[in-house]
Order: sequence, then C-alpha cells, then structure tokens
Amino acid sequence: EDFLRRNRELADEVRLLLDKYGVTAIDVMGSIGAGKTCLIEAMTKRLKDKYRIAMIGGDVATTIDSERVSKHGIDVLQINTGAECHLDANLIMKAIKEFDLENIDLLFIENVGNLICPADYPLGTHKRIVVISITEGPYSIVKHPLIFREASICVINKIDLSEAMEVDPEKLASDAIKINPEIIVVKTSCKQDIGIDELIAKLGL
Amino acid sequence: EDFLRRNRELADEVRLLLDKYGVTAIDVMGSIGAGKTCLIEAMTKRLKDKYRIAMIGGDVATTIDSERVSKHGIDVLQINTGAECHLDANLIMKAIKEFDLENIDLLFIENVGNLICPADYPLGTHKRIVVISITEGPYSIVKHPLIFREASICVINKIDLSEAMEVDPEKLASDAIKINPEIIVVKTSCKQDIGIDELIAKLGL
Ligand SMILES: Nc1nc2c(ncn2[C@@H]2O[C@H](COP(=O)(O)OP(=O)(O)OP(=O)(O)O)[C@@H](O)[C@H]2O)c(=O)[nH]1
Ligand SMILES: Nc1nc2c(ncn2[C@@H]2O[C@H](COP(=O)(O)OP(=O)(O)OP(=O)(O)O)[C@@H](O)[C@H]2O)c(=O)[nH]1
Ligand SMILES: [Mg+2]
Ligand SMILES: [Mg+2]
Repeated sequence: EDFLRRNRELADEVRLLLDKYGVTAIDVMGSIGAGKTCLIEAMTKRLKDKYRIAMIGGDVATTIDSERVSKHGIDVLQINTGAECHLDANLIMKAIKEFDLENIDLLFIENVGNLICPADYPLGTHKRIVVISITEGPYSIVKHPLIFREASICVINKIDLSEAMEVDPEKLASDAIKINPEIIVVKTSCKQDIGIDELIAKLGL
Repeated sequence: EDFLRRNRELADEVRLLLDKYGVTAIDVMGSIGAGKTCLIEAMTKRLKDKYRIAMIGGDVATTIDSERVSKHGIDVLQINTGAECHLDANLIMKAIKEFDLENIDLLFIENVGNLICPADYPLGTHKRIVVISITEGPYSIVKHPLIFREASICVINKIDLSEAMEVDPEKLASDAIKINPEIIVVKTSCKQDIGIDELIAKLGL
C-alpha cells in the first residue's frame, strides 16, 4: 500500500526534524475516553518545570482536548481530521512547523481515539504508548493485537474501577505481554493519581 | 470516493435480499467495550421465542463475541477484518449468504468497535444504532458527530457507573439530540438489566 510507505518516509523526516532541535516526542494512542488527555495533563503538571513542553491534539472534531491541556500553560495545537480515524506523519510534519522547536524539549501527541488504524501510521515519535481503560472490559487488548505490537508502553487506566467492572488488570497486562513480550505495562488511575510517576519513569522522562 | 459509492450500491443489494426473505437487520455500532455484545445478548434472551434470530459479529480479531452470543442457542457467524476498522456491505453480502435466510426473522450485526469509520459504511440494515458508555466520559458524542447523524437510536450504556464516573447521562443525551434531532436516546445498564425493554420497543421488535 503506497499510503503506508509514504507515511513511513514522512515519519522519518519528522524524526530528523525533531532530533535536529532535540525535541523528544511521544505518540499517545488509545481507545475513546481511555484517559489519554488526563494522562497528558497529569504528566505535564509534574514535568513542566523540568522540560519545555508542547502538545498536539488529534480528534475528528472539537478543540476540547487541546484547550484542557493549554490550561497548564503550555503551547498546544489541535488537529481536526474531519473524518480520518488516525493521525499521520503528513499532518504532524505540518503541525510541528507551527511550533518554535528551538524552545521545546518534550512534545506530547494525542492521537485520535481508536485501537485500530493509528497502529499503521507511525508519526516519527521516539515512543508510542497505547492507553486502554479497565471500563472497556476484559477483551480490548486481545482483540487489537497490532497496536500492542507497535507500542513500547501499554497503560491500563481507571484501575480505581476494577472492582466495579469485575475486570482484573493483571489479566489485561498478561494479554499485552503475550502479544508483545517487550512491552512495558503500567497500571494507572488518573483519577486517584496512581501510577503517573511510574509512567514518567518508564518513558525515561 | 468510489469505495463509498460502491458500498452504498452493495448495501442496497443486501437490503433487497433481506427484504426478499423478510429478515429485519440491525447494525449495532459503538465504541470499544461500550456494551454492544451485552446488549445483543440481553435482547436475544428476551426475543428468541418471538423471533428466529441470527447474529453476525465483526471484529479485527478473535471469535469471542460470536461465541458469547451463540451460547444463547442462535446461529452466529464471526467476521474477522484483520485490519479494517469497520464492516462493509461487501463483507455482509458474503456473510448473509452463509445463513438459511428462509428461517430467520431478525439479524443482529455487531460492527467493529469504533465511532468513526462505521458511520461511512451502511450495511443495508433496517436500523442503525450506536452504543456509547458512560465510562468514556462526557465528550464521546460531541467528538463524533457523523455516526450520531447516521444512527436512528443512541444507546447510553453503563448508567450504573454514572456516579462513579461523575458523568451525567442527560448531558450526553442532549449532545446526541443537538447533532441529530431525530435520534432516539435510550439509557441502559446491561449489568443491572435496565432499559433493555425500552430499547426493544424503540427498535419496534
Ligand atoms: N474513574 C476514572 N475516570 C477517569 C480516569 N482517567 C480518566 N477518567 C475519566 O474518563 C473520561 C475520559 O478521559 P479523557 O482523558 O478525556 O480520555 P481520552 O482518552 O483523552 O478521550 P478522547 O480523547 O475523547 O478519546 C473523563 O471523564 C475522565 O474524567 C481514571 O483513572 N479513573
Ligand atoms: N458496569 C457495567 N458494565 C457493563 C455494562 N454493559 C457491559 N458491561 C461490561 O463492559 C465490558 C464490555 O462489554 P461488551 O458487551 O463486551 O462490549 P462490546 O461493545 O461488545 O465490546 P467490543 O466488541 O470488544 O468492542 C464487559 O466487561 C461487560 O461486562 C453495564 O451496563 N454496566
Ligand atoms: Mg482526549
Ligand atoms: Mg462485542
């Protein structure tokens, strides 16, 4: 498929540009409402004195997420895809040119909520994480093997609701490791501020 | 886009075939883990003495959902798309030919978990419903206007977790009605067996 090859080439160009300016970029993928924005907010709050942070938000519609993150005093840019269910390297190349890359150390990119197509479109980032929520039930990992193969970190969020949902975070973690033995699994509750420091450490930030 | 036009033509052919055999078909779309399978199971349990029911399950991978539904003693068929984030009329045309349509009154089609692409691919069904979960937070409807325009019924599931999530089902319902004033909103808790009879009534079953 030419699209995917062309995307990989552009992703390599994005990486070259980011590395030229010493910007570390993280692609935050995950299902709808899993907690991607909450996690970016929680990490931004803890890291904004250590790094100069920026954020790109990807959604089909609305600027809700970038507005939430901009309240923490960092530069944000919202991409509305209109109908595409994933971000791609072309959109990211255009977006990063809008930023003053000289004055950024860390860039969070929140991908469109979807566990399928974002896996096929690397964006040129240094790390790709995938966020799922306990509230989706016990099968959301086994049903979406590709994205867990592509990501280096799997975040299992909303563990505060494990009992209410009768879903075992350990089973979900072992599902991810079966698909990708290299993947690092971090269990979080953004609501109760659990696991955020561990996630930051595993990202090497 | 030729794909979409071709899909609409095939959807019309699917509908002709369904109508020839008097089969009512319902496209159950929704986000990952929203409760699509649970709702199909709950409706099947209540309706299997009234209708001869069959189910087609669509997922990227696994046969988990069709196996769950087949336990209720109805014919099922699992479609694994491999990488596609939506079902399309071509896949459904092939699938329905596997069934003995003479002996089916009602066909549930569970679409791939995704609030974006399924909207663009009608399957030839008589009704399209879209299921979201309270646990996705307050924004999953406003962020995905297209699918709520295409569906005739919006199900807001897992209302048993409204307090734990601090999410108001009324706000979500009004989001759906703003996008599509014709849409019928039904609030359910599959876990507590709430709203299932209302959903059945609104589907005219
Ligand atoms: N109980 C609980 N709720 C959470 C947690 N993390 C996030 N939420 C809630 O889940 C909902 C969605 O969170 P977001 O951060 O907007 O999720 P998202 O993945 O960015 O969502 P989209 O960008 O819309 O796909 C919100 O109502 C949050 O308050 C958690 O750890 N526990
Ligand atoms: N608390 C609560 N949990 C529910 C409810 N309905 C479904 N669940 C749980 O939510 C999880 C997902 O339910 P499913 O029916 O598999 O959802 P689905 O939409 O079919 O999921 P996919 O096909 O994987 O996209 C399971 O753990 C269910 O037990 C509900 O009303 N309340
Ligand atoms: Mg978000
Ligand atoms: Mg299902």
